[in-house]
Amino acid sequence: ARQATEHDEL
Amino acid sequence: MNIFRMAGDVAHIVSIIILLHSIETTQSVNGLSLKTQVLYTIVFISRYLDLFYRYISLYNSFMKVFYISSSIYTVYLIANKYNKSIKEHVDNFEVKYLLGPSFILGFLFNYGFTLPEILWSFSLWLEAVAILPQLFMLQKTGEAEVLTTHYIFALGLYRALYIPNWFYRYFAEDKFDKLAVLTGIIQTVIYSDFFYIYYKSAFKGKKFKLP
Repeated sequence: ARQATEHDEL
Repeated sequence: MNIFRMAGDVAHIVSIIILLHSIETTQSVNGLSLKTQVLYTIVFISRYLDLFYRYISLYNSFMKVFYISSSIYTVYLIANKYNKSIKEHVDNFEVKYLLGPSFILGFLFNYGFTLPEILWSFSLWLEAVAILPQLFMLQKTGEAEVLTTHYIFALGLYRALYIPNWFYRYFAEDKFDKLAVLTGIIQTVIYSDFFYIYYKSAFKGKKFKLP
């Protein structure tokens, strides 16, 4: 899985 | 955006509306922890710094502005406008034991050793435990106003709903944010005892009482 560094959640 | 994420965000907004509405209708901040509200303000400001240099969506920006401004406004209401009803001796949780470890954990676990990433991780750890002064205060007084319990319930529900959202995103989008998932689970566990008591009192029509 991709690591989520975009932080598009709140 | 999936249904769990949407429902989680709605629960979060509802919790803030319940909080502000109950303060304004009762003209009192009785039973509310100023410390918890200050911690949420720190959480939002440290997490949403990217508002100034990264655009994700109109929804995203709007919500960030809403969380930052409503939390500052809540702190203002509790600390200034209705501060006569504050009982400081009840709200005496030592927040340094939450801020310190959160910063250390943010420093140790992050997706990049840069200030925004450290602050982002710090905000997740702090959010996970920010409700503790409020729960501690509830436990001390033993009873809570109905609206206060609805507020805490909606707030807990928000992060709890993010958990199926992360499952969904893992399978549907191949996206996995291990820090958010771990801190989200910790946060939900902290609320679990409260959820159980809330469930019992809400369905039996009793006044909310902690044992």
